[in-house]
This record gives sequence, structure tokens and C-alpha cells, in this order.
Amino acid sequence: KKEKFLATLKAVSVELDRRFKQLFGGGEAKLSLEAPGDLSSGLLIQARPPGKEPKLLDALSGGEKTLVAIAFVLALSEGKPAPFYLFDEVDAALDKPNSERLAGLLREIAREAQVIVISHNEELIRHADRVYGVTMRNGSSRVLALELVGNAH
Amino acid sequence: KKEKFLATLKAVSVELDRRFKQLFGGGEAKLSLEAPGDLSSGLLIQARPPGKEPKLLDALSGGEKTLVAIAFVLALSEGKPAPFYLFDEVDAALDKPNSERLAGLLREIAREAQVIVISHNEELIRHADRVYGVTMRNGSSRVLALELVGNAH
Amino acid sequence: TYIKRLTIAGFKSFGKKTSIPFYPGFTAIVGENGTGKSNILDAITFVMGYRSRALRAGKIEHLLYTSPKGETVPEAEVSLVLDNSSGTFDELLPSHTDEVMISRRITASSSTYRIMGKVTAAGDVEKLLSLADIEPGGYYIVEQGMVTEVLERSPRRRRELIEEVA
Amino acid sequence: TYIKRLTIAGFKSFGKKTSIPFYPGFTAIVGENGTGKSNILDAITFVMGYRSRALRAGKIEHLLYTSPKGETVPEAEVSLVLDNSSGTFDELLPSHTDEVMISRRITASSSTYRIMGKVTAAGDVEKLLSLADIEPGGYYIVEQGMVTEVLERSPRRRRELIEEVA
Ligand SMILES: Nc1ncnc2c1ncn2[C@@H]1O[C@H](COP(=O)(O)OP(=O)(O)OP(=O)(O)O)[C@@H](O)[C@H]1O
Ligand SMILES: Nc1ncnc2c1ncn2[C@@H]1O[C@H](COP(=O)(O)OP(=O)(O)OP(=O)(O)O)[C@@H](O)[C@H]1O
Ligand SMILES: [Mg+2]
Ligand SMILES: [Mg+2]
Repeated sequence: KKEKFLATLKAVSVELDRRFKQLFGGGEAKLSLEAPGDLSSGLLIQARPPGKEPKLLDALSGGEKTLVAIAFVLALSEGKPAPFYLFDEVDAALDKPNSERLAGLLREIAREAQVIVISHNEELIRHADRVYGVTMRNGSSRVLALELVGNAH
Repeated sequence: KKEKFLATLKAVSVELDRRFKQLFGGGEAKLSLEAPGDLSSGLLIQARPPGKEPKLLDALSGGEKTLVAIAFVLALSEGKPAPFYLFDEVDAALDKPNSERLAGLLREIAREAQVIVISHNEELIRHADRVYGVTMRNGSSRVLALELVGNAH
Repeated sequence: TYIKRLTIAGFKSFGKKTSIPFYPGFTAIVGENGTGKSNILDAITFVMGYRSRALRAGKIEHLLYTSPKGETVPEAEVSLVLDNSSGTFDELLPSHTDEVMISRRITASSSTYRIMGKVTAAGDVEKLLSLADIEPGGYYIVEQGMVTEVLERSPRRRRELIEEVA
Repeated sequence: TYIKRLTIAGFKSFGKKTSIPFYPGFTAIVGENGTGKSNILDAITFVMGYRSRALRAGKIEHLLYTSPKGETVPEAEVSLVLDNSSGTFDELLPSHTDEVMISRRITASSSTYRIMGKVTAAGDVEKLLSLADIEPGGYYIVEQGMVTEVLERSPRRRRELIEEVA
């Protein structure tokens, strides 16, 4: 049980760092226990964006926090693989370059697991294999399959 | 004191409804006391987007809640006028049409009070009188005045 | 496994029966504010067993479609078809099928679950989904506005996430 | 009144002294994630009297610029010039001027406020700003991610907003 926990912690930490580098184009991130000897202590997340000092999570910007959180969620699949991903406007705080990087990463993930994303962001939508449009008519929602024009890939 | 509170409540409620209609293109909103006779009771906010049933605030969508909140903040100026407005990515949850309406409203407000908005959203930025760009060089922030090309107004 | 189809009738803003096919790969759902995108996600977590409080609705009645004229439908039903081509769910099924359907129907005062059309207890749906490591609160479902919530938890609550996937 | 100029040196990500002129009307601040946009807003509420906890920093040292090599500057200073052409602040000024400047300088262990260059108590800055109904927690300042917070408060806490502006 203890070995399983430590092995998972290590694997998720390594994967967090890998996803972090993909999203930030550099820097590093890792997981550790608040009290390394005590297996029941809390989990610390440390992140250092490229070209910056390592910071408390609180000092990161809104967009940087979003990227760290997404890297962490994707890294958890090293423990138990996700059957699918359902993300509702996770990109709300992201600028264009980071949205592009996220879109690329989601395309990669989508080769292994189903990815369903709700978004208003052009950068993300144009990378999708399929797009559904939701409209409201007479107070009731309708869903249409949209044709992607000049798709990104 | 009591008359002042009630008069302010009424004035803010009327202004909330006006700003709500401007942002939603219809519908209505109002403020009321939880227990109308008891001046010390809590404040209720009721909002009905156009073409829909009146809803609990919780049932509104992310974007709809953002618009109600902005309408409420702008309406508070009926009590004490704001010296300036500082908004940090208040438009994160908005789609294009709502961003356009918000930009129009901010341009109107900016005739009376100074409005400074941080945003990633083209729809908002192109309505500004002046744009500052922030960049990071060697881990330190720099600010440049940007020339707006083909400004919206 | 993956989600193959979601059918929504009378749930939240879906007054008209709507059936959405899903496929492996990368799907985007777009639309203006307030059109019902997050309600699609709510429909999925609803059929998996989420309580109405977690679905931005105070009482179960608030999940029943209400028209702009104020008429509320008597019942709502959501059904979810999951892929079972690799036999993930076979352990708890009478016999193998390539697809598994779970559904949930509610009225103002009742809530009924079904697996392959047969009425069953909420706990049985939970057990079936756990064979594919699916649960409504799974780390792989991120609700609107909640993306950085995982960083804002206390270090102890974050550690629980590692325990869950270990 | 309105904000005429903000000068930031050594505060958060502003290692180099930066002076930004502001004008009436509609100004947009843009830039990629993590470049320092919200830190500009933090600089404004900092000089108005906000504590470091409210500025996404645990201790006051975290407000001092640290370079990528880990060198922290010994002090930081932010100054804010406000328009006084209509005499809003005259009541607490020795004589009328068209502009009023407030500033705040911190080291790891001290924090000093100045009005027009003269050292003064934090309370005096607060009193001066209140002549124009300015306070760091004002309803007209909406921090990142907080736009719907006003709706999520309890009805009693919402009512306080009406009392504040009455
Ligand atoms: N029981 C119900 N009956 C009818 N409409 C409902 C019901 N419950 C919620 N709604 C409506 O659904 C709408 C919200 O839908 P949802 O939250 O899915 O929007 P969204 O597409 O995600 O928008 P956004 O882009 O702003 O997040 C609300 O406007 C609300 O009025
Ligand atoms: N004391 C400090 N010294 C150096 N850099 C700092 C300091 N405090 C914060 N920072 C840096 O400032 C950056 C955050 O800036 P800020 O929150 O203003 O970004 P932003 O432009 O608002 O980005 P976003 O668009 O993502 O919200 C962080 O990357 C952080 O490393
Ligand atoms: Mg939504
Ligand atoms: Mg920011």
C-alpha cells in the first residue's frame, strides 16, 4: 500500500513535469510531500515557469495557474488512466499562444482517450476533429453538428 | 438613515435593470429585500434573461452570471459614483456578441468615469481609446504604449 | 471505453428530446452564453449519479425543463451509451454486448436508474461505472470555472487525489 | 478625480522602474499570460493600503522584485498621481495643487506612506482617499477571477454593498 502510493506519487510527478514543459515550453514542476518522511502529510506542487524564479503557486498569474492545473490533471492519468476528459471552458484565462499549445496537447491526448471540450476560443476549436454547436430556440436548447471549414490539421 | 437606505436600494435596482437590458438586449433584473418589511434583511438579486423564465442566480450560465454581476457593479454607482473602474479580465466567460455589448457599454461609461480594463479579448480591446502592452524581458515586466490600427471608433 | 451517445429529454434547458452521438478523438462544443453547453456536462454527471445540488440546482424540480411560459414538464430522462467493445463492463452484465446503456429518469419526487433498460439501484450503476474507473467526481471532469480548484485545495486534500489514482 | 500616473519600482515583477501615464476614457491593458498585467492592478491597491495577503503574496518580502537568478531587491516603491483639478482633496492639503501624489515604500521589514513626498501615517492616506470615495476594496475594482463573487455572497453580505454606497 505504501509502496503503491510512493510509486504513484513519483510517476505522477514525472508526468506533471513533462506536461508542464509541453505547456510552458520549458521550466519545471514537481510534486513532493510536505514532510518527506511522513507518508500521510499533504502534497506540495512546485512550479517554475521558464525564465523565472520558482514561485509559490499563489504568486503565479491566472493563466499560469490554469496551465499548472491542467498539467496536474493530465498527469493524474499515470495513476489510473482516464476513460475520457470533459473540460468546460478550462481555457478561459489563456492568451493566444498558450491556447495554441493547449490545443496541440489535447490533440495528442485525444489519440489515446476521448476529449470533449466546451470552449469559446477559436484557437482550441479549430483543432477539434468534430464540433457541435448549441443554440437556444424558444427557450429550449438545440444541438447541431457543425462542418469545420479549413480545419487546422 | 432608513429613508436613505431605501432610496438607494430603489435607485440601484432601477439602474441594475437598465444596465441588464443593455447587456442582455432585453429581459429584466431587480433588487429586493429577503423580508420586505425588515430593513436589516439580506438583499435578493432577481434576473430574467430575454426569452427565458426567471431563474435562481445559480441556474444561470457562466456568461449570464458575469453579465448580471457587471450590471450590478455598474448600478452601485447610483449610490456613490465610482472615481474610476479597474476591471481585470471580467470578460473571460463571455462569447463574442456579449463581449461586443460589454465593450459598447464600457465606452459609454468611459465618457463619465475613467475605465481601465485588463483583457485578452479582441472584441473589447478594439473599442479602447488607448492600449498598453505588457511584456516580460529577462524576468522583469515592461509596459509599452501600443498604436491601435484601424480602431473601432 | 468512451462515450458513444447522450440522449437528453426534459432535463434543464433541453425541452426537446436531443440525441448527441460522440466519437473517440477531440470534440469541441461551442455556442453562445446561456445556450445549454454546461447543461450537457451536467446531464452526463447527472446520469452517473450526481445529486441535484452539484448540478447548480437547489431541488430536483429545478432539473425539470421549464418553458419560457413557466410550464414545467412532469419528468426528465437522460441516457448515456458507453462503448463496451473490449468487455470492460462484462463482469456485471448478464452477457456481453458492444454497448452499455445507463439511464436516469426523474419526476419532482422520484429518481429511477436503469441499466440496459432494466430498473436498478443507484449503487449498481456506481459499481458498473467503477469497472471503467468512472465516477461523477473524477479528476478528468473539470466543471466551468473550476480548473484551478485543484491547486487551491489544502495540501492534505490534494494528497487524496494521489490516493484515488494509486 | 481620475488616475493620472502610476510609477512602479521593485514591486512584484517590475524590476525596472516603470512609469505609466493614464488618461480619462477607456484604456485597455493587454499582454501574454504572466507578463505582469494583474501586478499593475496590485500596485494600485497596494499604494492605497492593501495588505500583502490580499496581493497574492504571503509575506511582505514576496512583494519585492526577485530576479530569475534569485536576487531580491532591498526595497520597492509605488507612487500614484491622482487628478485634483476640481479640488476634491483640498480639505486635507496644505494648499491647492492640480495633482495629488501618494506613495508607499517597503523593505522586508518596513512600510512607509507619503503624501506629496512627506512621510505620513497609513490612516492619513486612507482619509485623503476617502474624500474621493476611493478605497482599495471599492466595488469599482474587480480583481481577476472575482467578477461573479458579488453574486456568490450571502444576501446579508450583498446588502452591505448598498449600505456602503448609501
Ligand atoms: N430547468 C430548466 N428549465 C429551463 N431552462 C433551464 C433550466 N435549468 C437551467 N436552464 C437554463 O439553462 C441556461 C444555462 O445553460 P448553461 O449553463 O448550459 O449555458 P452555457 O451554454 O454553458 O453558457 P456559458 O457559455 O455562459 O457558460 C440558463 O440560461 C438557464 O436559464
Ligand atoms: N516578487 C516578485 N518578483 C518577481 N516576479 C514576481 C514577483 N511576484 C510575482 N511575480 C511574477 O509575476 C507574474 C504574474 O504576473 P501577473 O499575475 O500580473 O500576470 P498577468 O499578466 O496578469 O497574467 P494572466 O494573463 O495570466 O493573468 C508571475 O509569473 C510571477 O512570477
Ligand atoms: Mg457554461
Ligand atoms: Mg492576470
